[in-house]
Amino acid sequence: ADPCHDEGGAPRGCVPGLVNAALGREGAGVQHVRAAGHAGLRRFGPAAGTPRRPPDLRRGHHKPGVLAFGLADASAPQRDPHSAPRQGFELVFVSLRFCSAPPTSVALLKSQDHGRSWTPLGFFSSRCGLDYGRVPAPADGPAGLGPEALCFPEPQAQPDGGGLLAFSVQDGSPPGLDLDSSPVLQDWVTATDIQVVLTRPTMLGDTRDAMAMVPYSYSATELQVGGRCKCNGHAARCLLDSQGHMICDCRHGTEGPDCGRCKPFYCDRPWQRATAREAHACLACSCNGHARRCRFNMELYRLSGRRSGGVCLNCRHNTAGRHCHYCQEGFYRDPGRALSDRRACRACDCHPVGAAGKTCNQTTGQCPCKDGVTGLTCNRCAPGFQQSRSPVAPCVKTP
Amino acid sequence: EVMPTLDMALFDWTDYEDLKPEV
Repeated sequence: ADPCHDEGGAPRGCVPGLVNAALGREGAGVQHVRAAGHAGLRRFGPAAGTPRRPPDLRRGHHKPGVLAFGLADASAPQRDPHSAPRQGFELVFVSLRFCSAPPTSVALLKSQDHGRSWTPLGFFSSRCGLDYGRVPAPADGPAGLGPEALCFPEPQAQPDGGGLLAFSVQDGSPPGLDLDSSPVLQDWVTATDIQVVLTRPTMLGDTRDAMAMVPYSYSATELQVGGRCKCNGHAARCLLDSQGHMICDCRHGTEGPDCGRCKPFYCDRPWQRATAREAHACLACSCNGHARRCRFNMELYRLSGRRSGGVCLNCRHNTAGRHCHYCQEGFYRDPGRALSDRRACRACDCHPVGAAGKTCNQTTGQCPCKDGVTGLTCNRCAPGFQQSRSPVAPCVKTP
Repeated sequence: EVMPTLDMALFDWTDYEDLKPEV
């Protein structure tokens, strides 16, 4: 079965399977993180200058503990087909299971530019205002129209002494927002890297002095980053290209790392992301087999009722027109051949003396004849006429 | 009645040399 086409071969929206992007990524195992103070923890905002790579946590005595890794790092030594393509990964959820008691404040960040800038996805704390300058998340989601990083309750301790941090992208999205139709939500779920910032240990009491002075460590056993290769609904799987980058196995006449554009000849209508209802496949231009290139014309597309905007370029085989659907001047349609036939257009072959010109009727092939001349190519005298010696009046009335 | 095709050899191109088609 082809996930991108139905039984009848019609295109339909398709997405790669849900995978754990953290699976197989190289890590340092359990990291021992020095305790962090309270200072500087309100700095989170768009592109707040957080480091591109996780700092050396063993030396980061006064920095928050940071766990970061790339979902789409081309330099990663593994070539894991589950890791994300360069252009991004569509997040569904993130979960982090602790062996130790979980931190009471956690910030979850994402990058869309391979770690150059970071934006928050969510915060987890019992002290949202103090730690992150935010109010606790409303029970019914964001108050605004779009998704936003909310502050949720701190990670819950488990009976075995560990803890679990769980985040779904839906947690920060207003109810009813649809991924297919919301570019804002599509942007919200797209990430190339994830960073988890752990702050304020729980087990050392609440005094700042104690946290500042006493080393502390967390340990985590399992990180899951659930999501999909970002292919805009036009691929059901991702592959490795020759440079080792993940790219979508694009269908529906699309191409690009994330199937984000139409293939060169598939420009009869504008590119669109596929939805669950409509595949929005890129359509090949209709050139009757006489052209290899075409371009999109928005004006024609609008005039056609948003059906077709492709214009064929360099029509061959003596054809012409937007769809190479009629014959060039000096040629006419051979009714015995299909329009797609290489010889569908025949030369007029007008007689050099009997015809008044070289261009024939493009449908019938009839050349314009001089007086007294007849025939498709004007090569005979009409009944009642006979050939003269004058090339200007080749047929004259019979005496 | 099917008339014969025009015979190019019968034309006199003396005054119309510039119109004479290349053969």
